[in-house]
Parts: sequence; structure tokens; C-alpha cells
Amino acid sequence: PASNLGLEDIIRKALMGNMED
Amino acid sequence: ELSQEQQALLNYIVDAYNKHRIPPDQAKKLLQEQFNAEENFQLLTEMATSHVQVLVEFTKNIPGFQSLDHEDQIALLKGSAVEAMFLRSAQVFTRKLPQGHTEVLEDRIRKSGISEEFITPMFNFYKSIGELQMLQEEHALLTAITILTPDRPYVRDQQAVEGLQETMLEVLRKFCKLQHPQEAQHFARLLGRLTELRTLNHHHAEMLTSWRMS
Repeated sequence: PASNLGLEDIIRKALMGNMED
Repeated sequence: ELSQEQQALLNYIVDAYNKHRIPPDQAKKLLQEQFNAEENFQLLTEMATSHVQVLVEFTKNIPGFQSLDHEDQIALLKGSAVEAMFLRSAQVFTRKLPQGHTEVLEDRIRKSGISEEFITPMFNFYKSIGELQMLQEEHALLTAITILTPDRPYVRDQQAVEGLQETMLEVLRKFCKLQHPQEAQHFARLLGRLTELRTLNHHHAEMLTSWRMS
């Protein structure tokens, strides 16, 4: 799950706009 | 008066702020009774994670943000995520929640293994935000201003960020004059909260390390 990604990883993923997967 | 362009910018930012929020079913979990310290830790971690996602979605809507250098975008978000989280959670504590909800939230945070020395400054901040009776436009603008802080670590083109922040500050300044004509210091007080947020940011880093150890 997203909650054990690092802060920067979550930000990069969300910026990329593919948070749905 | 706000120019037409400034008014359009304000409406746009407030819409984005309201559109991107923590999903209600997740927020509701915070209010259920029977969690122990371990589950509280897990729940608060999940909340922080989804808050970062919500923050990024909101930030994408800040005019000009996506035209900034990509790595600067990440540096800004990384540097402001914690402050934006405290600012937004402050809104939860100051909005008129149904009877008892604030107490449940406060109790949950106090019983999640976070040490007292971090909890006190956090609730002092929530109280000082509450006293300002901020409108949602002020919350949305202050969040954008917090994110567009030019001197975050690793930001290279500080001038570009400053330009965007200036625009937001000007809209907030005019908005405060219009909405709080009798309170000349209102704008200055809002900016004062930003400095208070920075100390919370520092506390938060220490709190995480001690939380992990315990």
C-alpha cells in the first residue's frame, strides 16, 4: 500500500498522476 | 478591490481546495472508538499518506506550479507536506464538528504513542488557528502560500517560486482587507501562523524518530 512508500515516492507517484493503481 | 483576474484565481484555488480532500470514509475511521495505540499509529500513518496525495492533487491546480522545473515541484512538495498537513488538520479542529468529535480525535492523537512534548505545540497551533476564525479562502490561499515557499531545501529556481507566491500573498492581503476591514492585523497574523508552522515542522521530524523507536 502507498502508506509504506517514502514521502518523496508518494509525491512522485501522485505528480505523475498514476495514483489509481 | 480584487481584480477580475485575482477573483478568478481565488475561486479556482478554493474549488481545488474543496475538491481534493481526505475521502470521507477514511476520515470517519478516525472517529470510531475502539482503536489501541498500535492501530492509532497505523491509522494516522495512512491518514498522513492520503493527505500527501490530496496535497499533490490540490497543488497541481495552483496556477503556474506545473510550469515550474519538475525537480523543484518535488522539492516544494516535500518541503511543505508536513506544514500543509498541520494547516489542514487545524481546520478539522476548528470547524464546528458534531458534539464530541474533536474530543475523540484529540484523545486518539494523545493515545497513539506520540510523546507529550510534541502534542502540546500541535494543539497550541490548532488553538491559535481557531482564534483567527479563518475563512476557507484563507485556508486555501495560506496552503498555497506555504507550498510556494521559495527557500525550501533543493529548490533551484527560487525566483520563479517567489513570483507565484507573491501573487498568492497579494490576493490574500486584499481578501483580508475586504473581509476583515476592522481588523488591520488579520493578514499579518495569518503570516505569523506560517512561522509557527515551521517550528511544528521541526518538531514533527523529531517526533517521527522517537515514535519509530518507541
